[in-house]
Amino acid sequence: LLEEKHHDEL
Amino acid sequence: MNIFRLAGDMTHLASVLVLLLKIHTIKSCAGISLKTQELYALVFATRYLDIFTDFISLYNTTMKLIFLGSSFSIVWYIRNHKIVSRSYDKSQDTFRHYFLIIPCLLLALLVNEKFTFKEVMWAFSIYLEAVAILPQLVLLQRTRNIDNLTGQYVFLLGAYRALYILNWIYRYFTETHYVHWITWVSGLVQTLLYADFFYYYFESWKNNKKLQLPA
Repeated sequence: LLEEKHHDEL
Repeated sequence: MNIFRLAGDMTHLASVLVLLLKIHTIKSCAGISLKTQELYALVFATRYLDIFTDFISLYNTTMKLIFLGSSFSIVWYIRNHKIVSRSYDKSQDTFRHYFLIIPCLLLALLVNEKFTFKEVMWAFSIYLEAVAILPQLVLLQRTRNIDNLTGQYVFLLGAYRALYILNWIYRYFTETHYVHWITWVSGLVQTLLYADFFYYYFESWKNNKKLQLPA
């Protein structure tokens, strides 16, 4: 499973 | 990255540049709330705790560094710069930080994505950003003569938030499992706080008159 990219917004 | 997100970030960047321009070139911070600027510095310091641990992209890291660096340098300029600090009117900028900080911290402890230090700080920064503009809006209401740069600064900040909402709508429909209630609700509250300002900003622009908020 791909790890979810967390908080990619600024 | 979609066009709304990029436009939002660029508008945010533009707002910071407008403020730095006022401070560096005109050597004035008249009409700018130090309280709001300090809250923004705290917002970025608590949100970007992941800057050295989670790499997302070069763009992401660069922007984080810019927002951290600019927010702390703006606070430094207003507080310590010999000429700039003279234009700061402390008696008008009376909002109390902790009225905003404490409720946001309590809310972050209760409502967060995960109960870890980093996640609680992240949620705190999201809640605090939503209300950090309040001291600035109160100061604007007290300022009889809002100069163009100050008006543009607040307008760009509001526009950045509105563009982020469009970004979320876009992402919701184009990405699977893209649901972020904490940012959505806080972001909506934050944008609504600008509604009144936007109304008077557009009125003054339409009628070619100086911006003035009713007391």
